[in-house]
Amino acid sequence: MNVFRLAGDLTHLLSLVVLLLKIVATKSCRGVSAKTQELYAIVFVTRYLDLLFSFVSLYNSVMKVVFLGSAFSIVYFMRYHKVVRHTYDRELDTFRSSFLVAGSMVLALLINSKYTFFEVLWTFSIYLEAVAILPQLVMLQRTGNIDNLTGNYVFLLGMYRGLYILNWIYRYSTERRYWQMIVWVSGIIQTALYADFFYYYLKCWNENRTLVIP
Amino acid sequence: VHHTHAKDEL
Repeated sequence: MNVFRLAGDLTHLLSLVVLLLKIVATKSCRGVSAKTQELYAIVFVTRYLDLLFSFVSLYNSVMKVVFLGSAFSIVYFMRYHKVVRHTYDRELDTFRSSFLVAGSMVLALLINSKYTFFEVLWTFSIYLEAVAILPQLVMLQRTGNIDNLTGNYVFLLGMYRGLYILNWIYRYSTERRYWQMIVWVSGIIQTALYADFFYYYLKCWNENRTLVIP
Repeated sequence: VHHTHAKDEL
């Protein structure tokens, strides 16, 4: 555990707190993509299957349970909560996320480090996480004025990915035998997807006006 | 020789 990894995990956690806060406090999920949230739920389930058979640390296990719980809570609110579900902008959330799932599965079957059931599912979760933000980014473009909490949620998610890259650089330069090419390439692609969003987020923040993605 | 991946990250 290094400071970049810890900061990354805490930023990830904070992003989920911000999103849940928005949904619970405003009783609205306006501007939030249910497709992205469902993809994250799939990502966490397929990656954290190892909760059942491998133990790394109490920290890791608790975080995995928290991420799983928050992902399913968010999906529950957006799809089933009697008030919140009516605020979901279905017509703005049109990204074909099934293509992302299918594409990630095909890639995981083709490129993995061990051809076993759990390894392929784990690799699938890495590929799917890399692209899971796409429906949300597309939806932001269509939403017009983006509220603070939604904008901050996406910003924190992007920060978390950036901090993970710093964590990998730190680990690669300090640990022997540390190498995870699939994770690195996917993670760099994932972070790059936020570049456009970051540009407009910082620009609008600098000009002190409401976030709009042109 | 490198380990493939440690799976100790989230």
